[in-house]
Amino acid sequence: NPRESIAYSQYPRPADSPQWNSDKPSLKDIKIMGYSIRTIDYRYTVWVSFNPEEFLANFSDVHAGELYFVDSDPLQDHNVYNDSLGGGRPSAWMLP
Amino acid sequence: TDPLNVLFIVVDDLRPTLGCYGDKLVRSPNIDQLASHSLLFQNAFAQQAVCAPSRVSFLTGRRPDTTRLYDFNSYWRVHAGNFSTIPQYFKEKGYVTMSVGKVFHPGISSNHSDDAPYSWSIPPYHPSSEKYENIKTCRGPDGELHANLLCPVDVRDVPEGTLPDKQSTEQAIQLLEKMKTAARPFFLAVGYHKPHIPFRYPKEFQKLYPLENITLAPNPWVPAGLPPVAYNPWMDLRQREDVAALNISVPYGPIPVDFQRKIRQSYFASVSYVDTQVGRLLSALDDLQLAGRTIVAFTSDHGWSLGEHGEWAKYSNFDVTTRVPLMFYVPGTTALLPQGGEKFFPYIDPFDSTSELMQTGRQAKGLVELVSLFPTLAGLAGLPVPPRCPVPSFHVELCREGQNLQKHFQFDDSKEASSFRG
Repeated sequence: NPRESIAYSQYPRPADSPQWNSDKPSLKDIKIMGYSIRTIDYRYTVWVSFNPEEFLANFSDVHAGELYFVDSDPLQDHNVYNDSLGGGRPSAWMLP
Repeated sequence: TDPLNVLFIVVDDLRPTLGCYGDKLVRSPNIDQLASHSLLFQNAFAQQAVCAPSRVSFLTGRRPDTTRLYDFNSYWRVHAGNFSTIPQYFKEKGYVTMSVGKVFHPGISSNHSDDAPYSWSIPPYHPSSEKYENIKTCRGPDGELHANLLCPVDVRDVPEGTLPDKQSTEQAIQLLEKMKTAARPFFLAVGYHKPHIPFRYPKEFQKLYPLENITLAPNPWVPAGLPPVAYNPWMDLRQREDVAALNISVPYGPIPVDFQRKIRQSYFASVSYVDTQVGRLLSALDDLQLAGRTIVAFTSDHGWSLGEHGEWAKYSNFDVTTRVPLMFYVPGTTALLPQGGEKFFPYIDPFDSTSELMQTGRQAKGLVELVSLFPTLAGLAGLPVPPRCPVPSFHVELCREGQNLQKHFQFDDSKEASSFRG
C-alpha cells in the first residue's frame, strides 16, 4: 500500500544561517543535521544539533522544522511546521 | 536458468526531468523507451543530496548515519565498517564486475580506487577527457576560453575531440562485446557525468530547447517560511566564471532571470545529450542479443534544484534535490522476452520529432529509497537477499538497511501480458 511507504533523507549543515560551507560542510564542521521523513502525504524535516565526534544527533535540540503537505503544497513553498506543531518537539513516531 | 546479467546505469545529478516522469519539455526518448519495458518508481529518494554520501550509501546498502560519510573525506571501510558493496556481492557470487565512468565518487570516499579490488574484477575505467571538464574549454562571447557553468561546445574543438560520456559509452559497449561470449555473467556499472556541472555538452543539443520556450521554475523565490538552516547557497555555481561575472549577492541571490533560463536550458540540453548516450548503450545491448538476459537498472545519485525555492544545485532536503529516477528492466518479468531478433531498445534520435510518444511501462507509486538498490538487485538476479541489519551494524559486513522492492514486481500477468504484446 503506497500509503505505508516511507523514505528518509538527511543533510548536514555547519550553522543555522547560510555560509560559505553550508553546501558541503566537512565532518568536523557539521553542527546540525536535517532529518527528513517522507510519506505519500507529507514531508517532515527537523534540523537538530549534531555532534561530529560522537556521530550523535540530539533530537531534543531542534533548531528548525519544516512540514509540507503534498496535496495542498506539492512545491513545498508553505512551511507549516510552526503552525501545526507549535514549534514543539517532534512526535516520537516521526523520528527515523 | 542462466543467471541474469546486470547493467547498472547511474547518471550524475539527474532529477526526474524525463518524458517517462511526465516532463513535457525534455526530450529523453531512449530513457523513455527503457521505461516502457520497465517498472518505474515514481517516488524514489536519495538518502543524502550530494554525490559521495549518496553513492556510498546506495552502493553499500547502508544509510549515511551508518557509513558516517556526510562529506567527501572518509572511506567507509576505514572510518565506519567493512561493509560489502553491491558489485562486491555480485563478484563474490561469480559475476565479472566492471565499472565505467563515475560510479563511486572519485577520491578519498572510495579509497582513490573506486573501491577496487573489493568491488571490481577489472580496473575501473575513467574517460581520459574527464581531466578537461573544469578547465577553460568554454568559448565565451569574447571568443576566449573560459571555465564557465554554461559550456555548450563544438566537440571537434575540445581537447581529444571527445567528451567523457561519449568515451564511457564506447568503453561500455566494448566490454559488452567481450562479455557476450564469456562463460560468466557480468555486472557492468556505467556512470555518466552529465548533467553534473559544468554543463559541457555538444552545442547542437541547445537547439532542442530554444530560449524562448524556457520558463523559470514555477516557484523561483525563497519561501517566506523557509528556516535559514534549510537553505543551500549554491556556492559551487558562483565559482564558475560566467556566474561570478554576474556579481550575485550571497547567500540568497537571485540570479538574473535571463541567466536562470539559460541554466535551465543547458540542464535540459545536457539531459538529452545523456539520453543519446544511454540510447547507444542500450541499442548495443540489443544488437549483441543480450537484452533477453540482462537486467537494466537506471537511476541517479540525487536530484538538482533548477531555481525552485530560489535555490540551485543539490545540498538540501527538498524533493527536487532528493527525488531521483529509478527503473528496472527485468527480462521476462517487466517485459516479455524479446522474440526472434525483436529489438527492445533501438536507438531513437531526440532530434527526430516524428519519434512517436512512448507508451508507459509499469509504474509503482509508493515511496522507495536508493538504499533499497542492494537487496532489490540481488533478489532480481536470483541471489540470496542480504539479511536486514541489526542496529547498530558497524560490525556487520553484509546486511541491508533498505527494503527489498521485489514485492513491487509481482504483476497480474494474465491481464498485463496481453497488453505487452500490443
